[in-house]
Amino acid sequence: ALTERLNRAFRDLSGYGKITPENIEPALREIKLALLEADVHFKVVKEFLSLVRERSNGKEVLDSITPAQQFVKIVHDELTKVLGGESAVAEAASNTAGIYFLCGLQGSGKTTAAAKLAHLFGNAALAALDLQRPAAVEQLKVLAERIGAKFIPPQFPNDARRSAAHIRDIFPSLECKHLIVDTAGRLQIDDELMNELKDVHEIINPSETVMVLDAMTGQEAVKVAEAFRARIGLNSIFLSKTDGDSKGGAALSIRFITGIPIKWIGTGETPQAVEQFHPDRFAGRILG
Amino acid sequence: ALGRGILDENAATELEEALIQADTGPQTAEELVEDMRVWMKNAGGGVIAETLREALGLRISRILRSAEVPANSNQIPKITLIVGVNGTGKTTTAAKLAARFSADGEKIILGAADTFRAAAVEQLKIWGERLNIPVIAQAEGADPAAVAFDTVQAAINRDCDRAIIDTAGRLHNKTNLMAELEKVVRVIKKLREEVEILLVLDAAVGQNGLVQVKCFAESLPLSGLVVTKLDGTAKAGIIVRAVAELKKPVLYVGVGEGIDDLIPFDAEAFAKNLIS
Ligand SMILES: Nc1nc2c(ncn2[C@@H]2O[C@H](COP(=O)(O)OP(=O)(O)OP(=O)(O)O)[C@@H](O)[C@H]2O)c(=O)[nH]1
Ligand SMILES: Nc1nc2c(ncn2[C@@H]2O[C@H](COP(=O)(O)OP(=O)(O)OP(=O)(O)O)[C@@H](O)[C@H]2O)c(=O)[nH]1
Ligand SMILES: [Mg+2]
Ligand SMILES: [Mg+2]
Repeated sequence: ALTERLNRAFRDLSGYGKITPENIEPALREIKLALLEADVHFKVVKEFLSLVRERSNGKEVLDSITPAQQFVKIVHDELTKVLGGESAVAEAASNTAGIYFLCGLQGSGKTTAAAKLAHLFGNAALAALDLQRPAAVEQLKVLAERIGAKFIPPQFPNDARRSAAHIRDIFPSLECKHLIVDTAGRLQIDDELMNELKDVHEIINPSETVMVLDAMTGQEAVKVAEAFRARIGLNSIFLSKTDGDSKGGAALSIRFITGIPIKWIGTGETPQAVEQFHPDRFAGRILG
Repeated sequence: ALGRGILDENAATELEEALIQADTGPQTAEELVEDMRVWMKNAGGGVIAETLREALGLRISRILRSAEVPANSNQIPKITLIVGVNGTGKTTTAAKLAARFSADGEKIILGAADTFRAAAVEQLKIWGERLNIPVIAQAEGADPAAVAFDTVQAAINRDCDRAIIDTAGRLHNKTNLMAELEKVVRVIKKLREEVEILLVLDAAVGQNGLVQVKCFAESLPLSGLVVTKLDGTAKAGIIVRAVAELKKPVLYVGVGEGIDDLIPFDAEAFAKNLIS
C-alpha cells in the first residue's frame, strides 16, 4: 500500500525520517507511481503532485515525527477535495424529478445503469433508444419488468430521431416522476453516431445528461468525457463496475480536468447495486 | 542529443509520456525508455527521431511476439470458450469468430452459456439467426456448465468442426464466478480434452487489464487474448506488459461492431498504433 512505500521513501532519507523540501522528491515519486498505476491521467498526476508538494512544505509535515503518515493524509485530503469534497454527495442525493439521458462508450454499463437509476429514484419510466445492438431493447424491457418500472420501447425501430420524439411526447402521459433514457454505446470519434446522439439529445431535452464510465478505463477517459461533453453537454458521471478491483483513477481525472461530478457508482450487476458517490471513500480506494 | 548516442531528458520524457498515455503503465514505459537509451548508445551518433520511433516500435512488437501461439489442434470438434470481464465484447466476438470460420467452410455451433444476464441468450441467438448458425441454449438461470456440455455434445452429434461457447461477463475478483468458470472448463473436458480459451479485453482498459489477465490465467488454461474496440482511440498499452509477464499471445483484434470486424493480431501494426 502507499503508506508502506512512503515509509520506505522517508526512512531512506535520514536516520529519523525527518524531511526537508529537497528530499521530499522520493516520496512524491512514490505518489506519482501509485496514481499512474491507479489510472489517473498523467497530466492530472503532474498537477496533483505540485498541489501536494506545496502543502508538504508546510509545518504539518516538516515537523511531524511520522512524516509518511502525514504525507498520506495530505494526499488523501487533496484527492477527496479533487473528487468533489462534501458537495458531491449532496449533488447526487438531490435526485430531482426529470429526464435523465445516459450515454457512453460500448459496454460501459449504460443499460444496467438506467435500471439502477430507475430503481434508486422509484416512480420512473425506462426508455429504450438503442436501436442497434441485438436484443438491447429486450435487455432493458426485462430489467424494467424486474424493478416494476414503466417501459417505453422504440416506436420506430429504424429511426432513432423519430423514436426520441415519441419518447418525449409519450412520457407526460405515463405519470412517472422520472424518465431514464438508455442510448446505444458509441465511440466518441464516430461522427455519424455522435451526430445522432446530438439530435436525439436535443429532441428529448433532458434535465440531466449522464455519461456512464467503466471504472477500469485507463488514460482515454478524459478524452472521451470531453468529446461527449462537447457534443451534448454532461451533468454527471455514473461510475460503473466499482465492485471490481480497479482503482478508478479515470473518474478522478475527469473530475479534475472537466469539473464534471461523479454522482453514482455501480457496485454489481443487479438494479439494486447502486450507491451515491462518496469522495472520501473513493480517495481511499485510489491510494489503497 | 539524438546525434551523440545519448537520449536526452526531453526526448526520454516525451517517449515516456506517450507510452503512459497509451496505457502501458509507468513501469513498462520506464523499461521501454531504458531500452531506447541502450539502443541509442549502441547506435552511436546520427540517430534521427523517426529511427528512434521505429526502434521503439520494433522493440514493442518483439515483446508482443514473444508469447508462443498455441499449435493447431487436430481435435474434432475444436472447442473455443470465450471469457472475460463484463462488457468487453465477448458475445460479439463469439459471433465474429463463428462467422469467420463459417466463411472458411466450417460447420459451426454456438453455445449460449451466459445464463445470467438479461437478454444475453437472445443477443447470441440473433447473431446465430443472421449467420444461419445454430445456438444451443437453456432456460435463464440454468447451469452454464450444462449449456457448455450440451453445446459440445451437440457439436459431436452433428459432426461439427467447431463449437464456440459464450460465457457471462464476470469480474475476476469474484471467487464464486471464477469457480463457476473453472467448472465450465472441467465439464467440457469430460467430452473433449482440448479447449481453446480466449480472454477478451477492452482496448480502453487501464492497468486493471494486467490484473485481469493474471487472474484469468491463474484460474484457467488460457490460450490467448482478444483485444476489442481498437477502432476507438484507446491503444491497449497494458497488453505489452501482460504479454511480457504472462506469455499469453494476442490472437485477434476487434475493430468494430460489425460481424466482419475481427482481424488476426498483427504485432507490428499494434506496436505502430501504440506509439503513433
Ligand atoms: N459487476 C458489475 N457489472 C456491471 C456493472 N454495471 C454493468 N455491469 C455489467 O456490464 C456488462 C455491460 O453492461 P450493459 O448495461 O449491457 O452495458 P452498455 O453500456 O449498455 O452496453 P452497450 O449498450 O453495448 O454499449 C453487463 O454484463 C452488466 O451486467 C457493475 O456496476 N458491476
Ligand atoms: N466499437 C467496437 N465495439 C465493440 C467491439 N466489440 C464489441 N463491441 C460492442 O461492445 C458492446 C458490448 O459487447 P458484448 O459482445 O455484448 O460484450 P460482452 O462481453 O458479451 O458483455 P457481457 O456479456 O455483458 O459481459 C456492444 O455494444 C458491442 O457492439 C469492437 O471491436 N469495436
Ligand atoms: Mg446497452
Ligand atoms: Mg455477452
